[in-house]
Amino acid sequence: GAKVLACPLNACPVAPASRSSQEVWDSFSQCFTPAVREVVEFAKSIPGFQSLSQHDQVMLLKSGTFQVLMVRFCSLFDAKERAVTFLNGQTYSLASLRALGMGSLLDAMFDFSEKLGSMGLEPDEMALFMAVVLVSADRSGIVDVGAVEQLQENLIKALRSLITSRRPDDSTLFPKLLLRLPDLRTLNNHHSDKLLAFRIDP
Amino acid sequence: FNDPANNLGLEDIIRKALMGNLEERQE
Repeated sequence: GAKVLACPLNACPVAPASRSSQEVWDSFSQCFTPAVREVVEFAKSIPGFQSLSQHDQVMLLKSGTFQVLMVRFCSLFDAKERAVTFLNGQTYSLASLRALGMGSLLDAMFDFSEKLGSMGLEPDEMALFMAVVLVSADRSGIVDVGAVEQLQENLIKALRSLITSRRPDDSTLFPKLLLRLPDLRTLNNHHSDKLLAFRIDP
Repeated sequence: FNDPANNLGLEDIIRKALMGNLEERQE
């Protein structure tokens, strides 16, 4: 009867059955709100982002926040040890997370983290990649698509320039990195479904 | 439930974080 919300940002991933679903959600919401605020602050630091209309900023953040967080926290997923360290400091093995009902989403997150981790990006490269991730988010609801496309083009150029100048002998890294964008989209959809399922039927 | 970000409360948090910045700038 325990209520399970096994997200690495959740300080209390397993709640007793006596707690109401709303209480469990409110507690989880308090855990992820600071992380979402940090993504908003990060977005504001992207050159050109604040030139977009506020409506379009909100639309990009709505569809891109989870994807940015997935990149930011992919180091919490230890593919070698097959374990995830939550932000509360506790480490959960893959087996224990499976017992908590984490299935294909968890596998996809490990897969993504392993692929991204293997690229060995520097912190500034990772930050620029996160900026590309954010402006590459779902365009539904965007009013000025041209402005978002222009910003995306500028950021992709900057990322390509940074990566290729540091690794002139490796022409494969940049295209490999861009291939992670559709992976993130798929993860985002899967993750939304999982959270909505909890909201509808905890 | 056709807009996950609304139903998960994400949009509200995002708007407040963006608006907070606007209010600070106005001050």
